[in-house]
Amino acid sequence: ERRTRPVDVETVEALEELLISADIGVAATTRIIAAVTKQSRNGASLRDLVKQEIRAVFAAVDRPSTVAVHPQVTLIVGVNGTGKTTTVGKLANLLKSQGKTPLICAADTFRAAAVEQLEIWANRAGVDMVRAREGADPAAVVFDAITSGKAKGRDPILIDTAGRLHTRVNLMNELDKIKRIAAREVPGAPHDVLLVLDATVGQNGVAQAREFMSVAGVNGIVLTKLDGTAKGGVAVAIAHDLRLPIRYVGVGEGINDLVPFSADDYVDSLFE
Amino acid sequence: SLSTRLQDVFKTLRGESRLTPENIEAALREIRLALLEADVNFKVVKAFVDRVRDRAMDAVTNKDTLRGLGPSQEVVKIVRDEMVALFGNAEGGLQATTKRPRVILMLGLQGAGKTTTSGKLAMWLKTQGKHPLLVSTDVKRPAAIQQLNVVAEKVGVRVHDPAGEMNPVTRAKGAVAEATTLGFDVVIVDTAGRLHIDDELMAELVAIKNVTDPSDLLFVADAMTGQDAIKSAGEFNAQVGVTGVVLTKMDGDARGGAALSVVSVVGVPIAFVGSGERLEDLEPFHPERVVSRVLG
Ligand SMILES: Nc1nc2c(ncn2[C@@H]2O[C@H](COP(=O)(O)OP(=O)(O)OP(=O)(O)O)[C@@H](O)[C@H]2O)c(=O)[nH]1
Ligand SMILES: Nc1nc2c(ncn2[C@@H]2O[C@H](COP(=O)(O)OP(=O)(O)OP(=O)(O)O)[C@@H](O)[C@H]2O)c(=O)[nH]1
Ligand SMILES: [Mg+2]
Ligand SMILES: [Mg+2]
Repeated sequence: ERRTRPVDVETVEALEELLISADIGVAATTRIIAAVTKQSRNGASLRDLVKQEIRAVFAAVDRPSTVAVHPQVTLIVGVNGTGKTTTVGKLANLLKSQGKTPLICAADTFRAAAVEQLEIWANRAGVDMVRAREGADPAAVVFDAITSGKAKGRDPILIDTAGRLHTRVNLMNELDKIKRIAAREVPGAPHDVLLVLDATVGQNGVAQAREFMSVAGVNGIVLTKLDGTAKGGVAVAIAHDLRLPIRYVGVGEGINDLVPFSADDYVDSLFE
Repeated sequence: SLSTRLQDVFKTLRGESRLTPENIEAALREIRLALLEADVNFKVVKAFVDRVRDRAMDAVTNKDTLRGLGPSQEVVKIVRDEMVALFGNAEGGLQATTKRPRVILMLGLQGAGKTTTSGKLAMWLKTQGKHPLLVSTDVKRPAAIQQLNVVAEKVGVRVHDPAGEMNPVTRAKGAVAEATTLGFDVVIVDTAGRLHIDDELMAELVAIKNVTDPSDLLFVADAMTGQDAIKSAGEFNAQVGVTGVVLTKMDGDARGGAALSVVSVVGVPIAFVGSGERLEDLEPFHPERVVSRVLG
């Protein structure tokens, strides 16, 4: 019994380094290590217990139940450059392959060539897109898209928004306005508000999730660029602290590089 | 903030009035946690803490306690000084060069801010009386070339954009040739975002570098990057070479520990800081400001 102790310490340190290097964060790492060192081993390795613990964190977070309202409205939000526009294109393609009839809304009326970028994705996915009329603001495009979607029987309506830092109050207020317009046009809209997080993000990702949740009603995460070397470990802290589920994972720049989140696959990849 | 945390550490050590090996270790534990929470890379933190320990132990043995500073303040000062030293005393900005035209190659991961920074640099150079020529070698991302065209038009600078030319290396080479012919003194080469583990795209970057002979290879990194910063920066530097770093999105509230990690691993200064989405939002790097931010 005593002789296994020194081996444990070495393994605990190695596991701490692995978890912190995966951007799980000091607090979550400390909590996970404390939880597993208390448990009885029953022959399981410390590593297996850690995996189990992280899987449990994700299992404890429920996916939002689907509302039987149509058209469904999905709002895609997040800070600059995380992969929102690309994700909207991939998601439209994925939902279409599942028999849905998505409509894309180009509500980034600010960034250079943002609408043109999304239009190319819409064409690739074979999905219609609604864009701003001259000088229209994002909320107006959202209104147009929902109106058009209702008229043409399109469902869901996927809204791409401009990247914005959660510290910019006026830009966050713009999201609130978009939400209110959507809610006015469809009961319960937006039904899904997905925060797109870059897997390379550090602990600031938790602050982003907190802020976007509070202002925009985020109810799910898309974790992108997991085809890189980053592990996106903030998703574990976010699942635990904010109870936000990861809905999809981005694994590349191609149209098919978006897959539903699997906690098992994710936890395995943490240890690769 | 680190100062407050260290004050608490020293308070609980029964109000000790000077540094000792024991209270230094307690302080180092707190420093390590603070730096990890600020996204400084695990290995960089270890090396940094070791250096701080050496400096603090020197202070104990040499008894050169700084006048008027309590032990917690003394440690904070050591941490600050070591961190500022790590960022180097370099001015930031571009490399001294006699090459004409000067070629600036923008490199980095997807979405870091390369295209936007290319525009910001063009504006900065223009206000200094230079004549920059922009070129996009990103033939992959939808509307990437168009994005740079729109940005260039906003700045009022010329873009090299030969219709139908979809070879990134040819586009880059053509821009340098055009600059030479028409007398532009700077060429800014925007590249597609890529993963450091994508061998084919890293080879493409080296090919672009070889035909353009850049004096500046700017690694554009997102200030909110976590532990991965050391991997991507290290690989780009090893495979292509990096002369400077641009830290973008510093207008957010990320602690910015990636700055420390990147500089430690590539050993080059932070050349510029991106502080917003407008083309004016490019600033020189101020070590003290980033240090205060990382220390919280
Ligand atoms: N490797 C990889 N790259 C991705 C992934 N998702 C997006 N990207 C790339 O990330 C870059 C930014 O993607 P965008 O879709 O423009 O990001 P965005 O959030 O819409 O950016 P803004 O609108 O400017 O805030 C592009 O080069 C994409 O191809 C992914 O899952 N893997
Ligand atoms: N707030 C803020 N946003 C920035 C900054 N620099 C760039 N951005 C934004 O970040 C997003 C991505 O910028 P891009 O210039 O398209 O990034 P990129 O590296 O060229 O992306 P890829 O070509 O896809 O790899 C855009 O929304 C920019 O407006 C900055 O310093 N602050
Ligand atoms: Mg976008
Ligand atoms: Mg770009």
